[in-house]
Amino acid sequence: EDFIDLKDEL
Amino acid sequence: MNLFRLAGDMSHLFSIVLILLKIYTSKSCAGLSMKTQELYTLVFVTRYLDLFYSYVSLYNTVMKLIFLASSFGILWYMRYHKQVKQTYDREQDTFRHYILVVPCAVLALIVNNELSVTEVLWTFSIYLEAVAILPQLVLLQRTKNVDNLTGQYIFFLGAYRALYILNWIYRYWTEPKYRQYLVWAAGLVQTGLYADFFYYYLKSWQAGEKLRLP
Repeated sequence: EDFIDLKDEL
Repeated sequence: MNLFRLAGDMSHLFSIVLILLKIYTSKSCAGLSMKTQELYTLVFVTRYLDLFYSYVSLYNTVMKLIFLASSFGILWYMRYHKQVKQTYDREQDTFRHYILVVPCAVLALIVNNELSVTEVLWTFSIYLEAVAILPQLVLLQRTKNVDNLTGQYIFFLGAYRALYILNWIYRYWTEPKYRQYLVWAAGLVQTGLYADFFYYYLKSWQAGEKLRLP
């Protein structure tokens, strides 16, 4: 899944 | 990181600096909703649990720590500072936390990317952030006395969200795997909540007057 790397926002 | 994201983060940071500045210089928190500040603290605590198990960048880590520390700092001032706590509009700030917290928790359990503790808490923080400004907006409507700093605080919080939307659009076009419907939906709701406020803020600003709400 690609949602994990979207945790790069605050 | 693109410019929209950086500008959004700086706007968010600036809004918090404004609130601390207001409290510190005037020794007053009149017009500020403690309910909103408590909800934001809950947002930061549930979202930044990842400080313990994931690392993105020094920038992210430092910003997360600043947001956490400053939100606890604001709460400390409003609750415990001898002069500041006396200026808190307790009777007007009556919004109930659970009206926002419970629906957000239920929604996070139903609509999420993955049914795990950390993921549900993160999702909960996204939903809660979208609506956490409501007690502040209600208080603003009730007291109608909006000092400049409080007005600017809400303005920069709204600007932060609007800039994040530009950041999402930018990333959508530049990063092939970038899809985050859940966050986008919450972000749009959050920005929408400011629309009314923005309208009156800009109108007062244009007229060169202090912000007045109808």
